[in-house]
Amino acid sequence: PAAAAAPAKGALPVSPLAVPFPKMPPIAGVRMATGRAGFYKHERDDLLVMAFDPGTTVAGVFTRHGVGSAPVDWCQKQLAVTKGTEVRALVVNAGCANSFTGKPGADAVRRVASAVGKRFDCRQRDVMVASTGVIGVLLDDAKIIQRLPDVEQKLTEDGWTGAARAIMTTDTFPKGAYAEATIDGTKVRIAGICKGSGMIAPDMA
Amino acid sequence: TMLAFVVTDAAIAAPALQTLVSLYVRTTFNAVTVDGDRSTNDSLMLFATGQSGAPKISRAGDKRLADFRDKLEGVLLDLALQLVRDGEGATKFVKITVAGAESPASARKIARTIAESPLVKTAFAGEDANWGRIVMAVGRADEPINRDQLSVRFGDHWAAQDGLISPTYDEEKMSAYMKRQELEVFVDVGVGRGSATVWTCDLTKQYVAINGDYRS
Repeated sequence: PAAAAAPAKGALPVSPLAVPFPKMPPIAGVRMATGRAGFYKHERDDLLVMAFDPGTTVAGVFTRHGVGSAPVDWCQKQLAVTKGTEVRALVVNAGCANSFTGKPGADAVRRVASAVGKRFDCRQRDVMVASTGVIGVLLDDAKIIQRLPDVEQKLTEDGWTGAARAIMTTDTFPKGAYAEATIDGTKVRIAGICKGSGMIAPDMA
Repeated sequence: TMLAFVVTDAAIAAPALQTLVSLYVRTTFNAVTVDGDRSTNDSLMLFATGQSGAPKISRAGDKRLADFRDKLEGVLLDLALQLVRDGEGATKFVKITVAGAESPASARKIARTIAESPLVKTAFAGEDANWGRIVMAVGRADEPINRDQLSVRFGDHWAAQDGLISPTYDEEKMSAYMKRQELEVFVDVGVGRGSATVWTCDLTKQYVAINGDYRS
């Protein structure tokens, strides 16, 4: 299929165990925006872009699944090269996992990173990617690339809720967490979002 | 699939950042399960923009990072537990702690085996304190245990102690406890000092409905 089936869960009630999305203030040095790439047939944002200020560092752990996916391969490869010393963007799509898609899947990821790199004036290796959705469906990177100008225009420091919603698949509520800590007397902020509701038994390293 | 993206405005060198995320994933995201199925795309990324004005930290063990480490682990755990709370069709949130294992790794494996047992999880859905199914799961984890020291507790209520049904077992109290939305199970396998905690949810008919319908 060219597009993922509309998630049946969209019509389901929110989990009785759900917790409210927390108040999450902006984090200096990151802006974000969402858009509709069209991986889902129905109206919803399914694309998230985060833009990071120069000097941002990155670290990651990824699935140890034997099949893996093109976006995971990309991130692991680029982190091995850059050692996480510089990252300028993160691109996430929902609705297509781009897993078990071979070289065409890897090429699609590279084209996304290249397009983002050109728009954000950075190397493609400084672009991290992630995908979630149906396994075995090749990522139609054109859907992402054509939305980049629009998404770039919408980048904001205050977009956590929309970001958390855009990466949802069968989730029934957006997920976020926030904390403040002190480093040598200076307040720092930590904010995060995640998605997931099924196929959940992470074993990342 | 689980995806998680965490951003801080702290200034932390990439190797230290990697150490932190590698360390805390064990007790957070790697300690939750909804259905026992690892995804092809699971990813956790941590970004440090360095815009807070705090001094740059180069070592994960730096004393100045103590508070940050605690708060980071808290954020990661909060997010991980929300995955369980959104487990497809879930109605129960369950914390499973295994103690008395030969090692922490052994405890983790036993806890995970319990947490991923369909029979244990459907018992939670049915509000049934079916400790026999937990004993079954412990035994099939293929980890060292002392059958005659094995104990199982639901909340404050002992179901089994020292390899037998507990002399204090009270069906009425147990049934009342199992009606709670959030449950805790404690298992002591009686061979050592290793312990671990994992979180899971119940397995309901709705899980089958959701996953049977998803692609159709």
